Amino acid sequence: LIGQQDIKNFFLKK
Amino acid sequence: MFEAKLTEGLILKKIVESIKDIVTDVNIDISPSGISLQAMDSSHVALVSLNLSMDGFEHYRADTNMVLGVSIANLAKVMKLADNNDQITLQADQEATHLKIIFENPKTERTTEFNLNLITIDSEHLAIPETEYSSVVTINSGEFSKICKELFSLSETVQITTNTDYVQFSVEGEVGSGQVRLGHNDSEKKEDQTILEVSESVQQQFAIRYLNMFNKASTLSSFTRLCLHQEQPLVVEFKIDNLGVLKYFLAPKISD
Repeated sequence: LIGQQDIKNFFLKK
Repeated sequence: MFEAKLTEGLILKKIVESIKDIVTDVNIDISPSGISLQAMDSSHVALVSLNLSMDGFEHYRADTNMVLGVSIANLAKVMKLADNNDQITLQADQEATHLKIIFENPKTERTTEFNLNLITIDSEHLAIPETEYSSVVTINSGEFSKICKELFSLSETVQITTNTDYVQFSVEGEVGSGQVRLGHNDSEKKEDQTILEVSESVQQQFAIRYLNMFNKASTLSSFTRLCLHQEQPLVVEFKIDNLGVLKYFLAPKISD
């Protein structure tokens, strides 16, 4: 099974 | 007061077409040095980032920073009013409630004006960290589009592998499995070139559906730049000559 990661996990909130 | 005039209005039309399937409502950031926007798709898989420098405009004036909230679907509808040869001017007052868009064709003397209502968007602005990408692949944008399009008919997911010798796009599905492999090619014909800059090999999986959406921007640039780093999102980059850059970030898939 392949899961899709959330793009927000990679960036910081400003 | 904000006013920007782009002689080659078609570029703006193409930009809007290239992002309208990914993002819906977008805050456009106006600054004295240029125009930028950043937005995620509704499922938080991809992020679009656009930067246009004031230097690329025939005329540019922005007295202060401003945020213009725009429905991209509606902006795309307005852009349909533009002829491919039109010059486009964008205008907004301070505390504006609408963005005035003017299309002018100096040859046919036709002028079209539209006041697009602005909306308030509560969107998160994310900080994208500076990343030294371990693999950068520069590939003809038409060729990359075609590879993604054809592979999507065979599988939903593509595995991208880079090393110093080649970049490989491989799929595995009900139909079977296979790969397209492109080696470093610095042939004299610039459009045929594939440039590999690999300091560390990368292997990641991505949803092809998104790559196909990004590739709508292939009409903006002859080359697509893929920037990869293990455990980081893929960056699919289209340079817009003398004006700026359109970047798409795509989160990798992981095997559970």
